[in-house]
Amino acid sequence: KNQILAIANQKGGVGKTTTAINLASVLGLIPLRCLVVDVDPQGNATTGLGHVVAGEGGTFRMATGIEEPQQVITKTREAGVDLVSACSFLERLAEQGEASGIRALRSCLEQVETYYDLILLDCPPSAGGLTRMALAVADGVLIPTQSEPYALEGVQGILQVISNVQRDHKPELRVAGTVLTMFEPEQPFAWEMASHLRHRYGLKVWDTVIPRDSVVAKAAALGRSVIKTEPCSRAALSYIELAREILDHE
Amino acid sequence: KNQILAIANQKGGVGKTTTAINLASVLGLIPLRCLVVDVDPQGNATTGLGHVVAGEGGTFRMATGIEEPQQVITKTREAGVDLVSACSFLERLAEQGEASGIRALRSCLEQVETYYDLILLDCPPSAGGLTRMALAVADGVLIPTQSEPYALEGVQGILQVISNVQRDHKPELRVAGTVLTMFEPEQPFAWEMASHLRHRYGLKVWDTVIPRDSVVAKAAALGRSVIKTEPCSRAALSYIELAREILDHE
Ligand SMILES: Nc1ncnc2c1ncn2[C@@H]1O[C@H](COP(=O)(O)OP(=O)(O)OP(=O)(O)O)[C@@H](O)[C@H]1O
Ligand SMILES: Nc1ncnc2c1ncn2[C@@H]1O[C@H](COP(=O)(O)OP(=O)(O)OP(=O)(O)O)[C@@H](O)[C@H]1O
Ligand SMILES: [Mg+2]
Ligand SMILES: [Mg+2]
Repeated sequence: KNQILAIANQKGGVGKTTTAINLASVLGLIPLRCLVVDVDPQGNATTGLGHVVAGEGGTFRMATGIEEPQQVITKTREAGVDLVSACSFLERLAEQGEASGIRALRSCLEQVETYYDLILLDCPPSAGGLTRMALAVADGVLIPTQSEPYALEGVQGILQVISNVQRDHKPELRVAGTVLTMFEPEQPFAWEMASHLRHRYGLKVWDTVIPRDSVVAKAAALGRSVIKTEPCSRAALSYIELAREILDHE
Repeated sequence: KNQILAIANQKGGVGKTTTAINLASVLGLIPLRCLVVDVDPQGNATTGLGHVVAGEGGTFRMATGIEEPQQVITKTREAGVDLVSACSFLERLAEQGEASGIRALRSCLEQVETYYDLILLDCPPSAGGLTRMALAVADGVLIPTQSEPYALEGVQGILQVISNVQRDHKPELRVAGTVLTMFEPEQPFAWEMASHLRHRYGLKVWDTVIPRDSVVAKAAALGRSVIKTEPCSRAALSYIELAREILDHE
C-alpha cells in the first residue's frame, strides 16, 4: 500500500509509458486507487490517458507550489486511475537544481500519498535530472525493456543511474525487476535477453512478457488503456497477468 | 558534398541509430566517404558499428581539444565509414554551456570536413543540450519516425527544437524530411502517419519506408550494418533505396 513506483529506462521506446498506463488501468479495476504522474515533457502518459499536455501542466505547477496537488490531479476515463499531467515546464523543474526539485516533488506526493494505493511515475528516455528526481522519491523502480541488443546495453546505464540515486538520495530504493515488452518469440534475441538480465545483471525478470500487439497503438490513439480498448487482446491479458504476478509477489 | 546531417527525434526508439548506421554503410559502398559521430551517451552507434563505448571516448576528447580529431576517428568494418565514438563524458560537453559546446564541436568538424562527403550525427532521445548542439553544427536534419500515435505527437516537439536552434544558432539549418521506420502496412495507423506529417506539418516524407525486419536486431548484435549482415533482406534493400532517393533529390 501507498507505494511509489518509478517506471524508468533511459533507452528510448521500450514501453515505459505503455506499461505505466496499462498497469495502472488494470490495478484500478481490482479496485486499487492509482495515480499516474507524467514526468516526461513529451507527455505521452498524459495523452495516452486522454488528456492534453497544456503549457502549464500539472506536475510542474504542483511541484513548484503554484497549485496544491489536489488541484492539479485530474480524473481519467480509466476507473480508479487519476493523472498529474506533463507540461513543457518540466525541464525547468530539473533546472532549478536536483535537490530542490526532489524536495518539491517529495512534499507534493506526501500530501496525496494516503489517497492512493499506488503512484506510478512515467520517466523520460534519459539518465538526466527528471529521471533522477523521480527515482529519488520512489520506493521502487520497474524497468521495461525490449529483447534487443541496444536495449540490453541500456540496462547497465539505468542500473548505474539507480545506484547513483541510492548513493546520493535514497539508499532504500528497490529495483522491482524488469518486464520484457513487445516480445516476439520468433525473434533471434528474444530468449537470450531474459537469461542475460538474470545472469549478467542478477535482475529479476517477471515471468509475464508483454507481446507485440497492434492494439497498443490503437489504444494510444484513442487515449485509452488496452484493457478498455480490447479487453481480450493479447496485450490486455498480459498486463492483467503482469499485475497479478507483481501483486502476488510484493 | 561535405554535408553534415543530424539524425534527430526526441521520441525514443524510433530508429535514429539504425538509420545513421545503415544509411552511412550504404553510402560508403557507392563509395562516398562517411563519418558517423555518436552524440548519444548511450553509445548505440558506437557498438552498432562494432566498437566499444570507452570511459573517455572520441566525441568528448575531440570536442574539448584533448585530442585532435584525426586521433579519435576510428575505422569501422563498413567500407567507407569512419566513426567518432560516444563516451560517458558526453553529458559534460553539454554541461559546459551550449555556446561553448557548439563552438568546440564545430571547430573539430571543420578540421575533418574536407576528408568526408557526409558526416552523420546520431542524436540522443532528448530535446536537450546534446541534440541542440548537434543541430547547431549540422547543415540539415533527418527525422526518423515510427507510424505510431506517440511518435506523431513527438514530431511537434522536434520541430520546435529545430526552430529554436534556427533562431539561436543556425538560421540556415534545413529539415531534410522524415523517414518512416519499422513500417508495418497492416498496422491501423501506418497510412495515416504519412498524410498527417505532410498535411499537418508540411513535412517532406521520403517515399521509401523502412519495413520492420528482424535482421536489424541481428545486425546490431553483431556490430554490423544490415547490408553487411544480410544484403538481400528487406531492411537492407530499403536503406539502399532510401540512400538512392535522397541522393537523387539533394
Ligand atoms: N506491447 C506492445 N506492442 C506493440 N507496440 C507497442 C507495445 N508497447 C509499446 N508499443 C509501441 O512502441 C512505442 C514505444 O512505446 P512507449 O512510447 O510506451 O515507450 P517509452 O519507453 O515510453 O518511449 P519513450 O522512451 O519515448 O518515453 C509506442 O509507439 C508504442 O505504441
Ligand atoms: N526496421 C527495423 N525493423 C526492426 N527493428 C528495428 C528497425 N529499426 C530499428 N529497430 C529496433 O528498434 C529499436 C530502436 O531502434 P534504434 O535504437 O535505432 O532507435 P533510436 O531512435 O536510435 O533509439 P534511442 O531513442 O534510444 O536513441 C532497436 O532495438 C532496433 O533494433
Ligand atoms: Mg514514454
Ligand atoms: Mg539511438
